Order: sequence, then C-alpha cells, then structure tokens
Amino acid sequence: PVIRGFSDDEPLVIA
Amino acid sequence: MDKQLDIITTSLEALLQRGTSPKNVGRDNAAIDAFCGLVNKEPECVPIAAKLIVSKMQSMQEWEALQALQVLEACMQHCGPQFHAEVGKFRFLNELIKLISPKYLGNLTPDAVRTEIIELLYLWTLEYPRESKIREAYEMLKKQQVVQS
Repeated sequence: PVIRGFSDDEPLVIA
Repeated sequence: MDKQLDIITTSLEALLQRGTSPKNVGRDNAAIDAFCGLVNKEPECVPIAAKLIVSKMQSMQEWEALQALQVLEACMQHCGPQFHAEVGKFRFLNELIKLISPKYLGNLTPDAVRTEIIELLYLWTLEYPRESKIREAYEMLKKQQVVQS
C-alpha cells in the first residue's frame, strides 16, 4: 500500500 | 514564482528541443550543457525537467529518443542529488519500465532505446546505491525476465 500523503511518489508498476 | 517557472520551463523546452532534434547530425553538447546548467541554477524545475525528458524518450523517432537518454545521462552526471532523487522515484522509473516492458509499450520501443534504458538502469544501481527504488525496479525487471540477469 502506498503511504498516503507522506511520499510524493506512486507505486512501482510490474513489468 | 509561477511566472518565473513558466519562463524557465519554456527555456528548458527550447533547449531540450535543440538537444534532441532528429535533425542533429551529432550530439549537441551546447544545448545539453545549457539544459543541465539551467536545471542546476533553478532546482525547483527538476520535476519539470524530468517530465520533459520522459516525453522526448517516448518519441518513436529512435535518434530523438536516444538523444533524450543522452540528456538524461548528462543530468544524472551533472545535476546532483536532487536530480538523482527525482529519477529515483517510481513516478519516473515507471515511465522507463513502460518503455521496455512488453506488457506496456516495450514492443513499440526501438531496440537501441530499450537497450540503452536497461544499461542506464543497471549503471545507476551501481552509481547511486542510495536510490533504493532504482534497485527495486531493476530487481523487478530481472524477476519478470524483462532484463537478463
């Protein structure tokens, strides 16, 4: 799960 | 601030356009150096610079995409930790993955571009070990057999 709010990033896509 | 950022963005776009033009016979060092210089001078434009480079990397014109990778490599070498951190986000790495993975656009990407992206990712796992997401992305690509280990 992505840490909401804190990190300004998105999850890693799976190739 | 916004106005100034607009002006910087326009300059970045113009420099990138010149530095990646399909008409270039060879590497346009002046444009690439100027692009890196502007990114260093105006650190708040790092995310914009990274996004502009991604859009050029997605070009279906091989030479334009390869030159975009040259700009990316130059920025990694000359624009310091803030640029490394931007490239070290999944938001950026995902764009590279989509260009090489057959599950996304990988099959449309010219071979030379795909090879160069894989080499850059591998190189960065060695050069920037603190950017753990780069390693995580590379390991995933190996696990998914998009990259030969």
